[in-house]
Amino acid sequence: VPAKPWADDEQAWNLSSQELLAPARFALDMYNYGRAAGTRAVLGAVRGRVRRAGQGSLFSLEATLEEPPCNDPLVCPLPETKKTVLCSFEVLEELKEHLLLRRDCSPVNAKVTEFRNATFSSFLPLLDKDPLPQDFSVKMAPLFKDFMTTYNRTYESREEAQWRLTVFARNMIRAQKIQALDRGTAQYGITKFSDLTEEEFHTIYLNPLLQKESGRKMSPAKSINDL
Amino acid sequence: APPEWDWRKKGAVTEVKNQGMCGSCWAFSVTGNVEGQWFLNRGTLLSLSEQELLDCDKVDKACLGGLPSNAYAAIKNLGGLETEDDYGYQGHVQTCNFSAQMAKVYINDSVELSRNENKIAAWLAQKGPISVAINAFGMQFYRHGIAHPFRPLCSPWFIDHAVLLVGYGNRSNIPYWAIKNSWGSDWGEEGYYYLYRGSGACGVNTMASSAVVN
Repeated sequence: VPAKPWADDEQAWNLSSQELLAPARFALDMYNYGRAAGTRAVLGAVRGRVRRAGQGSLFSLEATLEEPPCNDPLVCPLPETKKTVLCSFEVLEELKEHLLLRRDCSPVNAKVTEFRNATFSSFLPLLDKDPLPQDFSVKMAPLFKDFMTTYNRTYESREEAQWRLTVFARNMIRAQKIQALDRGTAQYGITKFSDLTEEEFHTIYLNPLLQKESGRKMSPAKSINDL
Repeated sequence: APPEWDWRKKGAVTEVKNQGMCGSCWAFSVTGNVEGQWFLNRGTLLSLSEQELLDCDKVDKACLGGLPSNAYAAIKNLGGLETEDDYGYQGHVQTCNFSAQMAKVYINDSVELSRNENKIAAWLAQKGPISVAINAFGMQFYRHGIAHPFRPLCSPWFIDHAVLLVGYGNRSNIPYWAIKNSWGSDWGEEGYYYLYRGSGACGVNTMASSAVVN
């Protein structure tokens, strides 16, 4: 699969079960890590897509997991019947080693799923994650206004502004995650790119050719002591 | 290598530029390097044209990306680079309008540098700013400080941005590369990005290269 940005259409999600087996099994093992036998979830349905470059592959998986009934008061305060959990995982496979980069799971409630499919897919086509809590977007509104003033942003319509506020709020969460995962002194937060989705930013400002093509061979430079 | 170095303090680096909504970082990385090489070998700092590379380097793909190694070859084959003033940046590809008579600088060759960061630092201190390519993880939200993402998040296998090493040093004992970006001076530290030095962070050591001006 040539290294290219995630395709948003359906077929991009249809990796063969053979390709999905290793990353999906790794993600399940990580999910069940530390659990005693008999209390572990089992894999239900799974679909995935992959972005590859060099020896690295980045799998993005969506899976349903079947949680067994729980009667152990140490694990669940109240007895729980069998339930289904919907998870999205990102698994980096590099030189046959796997690493779980992201795990987002939430109980599947049939009603909520139908609601989400029927409503959100209609007017926020690019929304690629669960909707943000309503109050979170409201909290972000003043920051977003400052952002628009600072970077002189205007949008063509109210819907576009509303959509960009949603992207901005989601990016604030992403920046916090990146901040938490940085071992240096860098500070991450609001920048002039904070109203762009990850896909938009990658497509507009970055240069995927660098990882796909090796370019013309150049002669090696003499090292300084040779000079 | 000296413990620290900064070509900005020695007049070898032009102002931070802005590629706009175009994936032309490769052109800015190369012109930044050639500007430094010309300064060190001819004593004049000239701001050079990226638009010439977008329009006239037919191997690379203008706003859809390119590779420094191809760009050096294009400059050599074209007969040199015009200045930014003579062939200004538009941020989208146009018909090639290069004139050899207008070229103010030329290059003789290009070289690929070692992947050893100490050798890269020594070469930089002696020979000038270096074109490099990195994984741009987190840069969308970078504001200041020394970035040091977890290696799997900033894997050297996913290189997607070209920039210019202009110096290196330590801040509170944390080693860094000083990197000139091309997203304008209202991003990062006045247009600069500081990346941890010594661990191959984000693949910074994987595609170091330079033009050669005899």
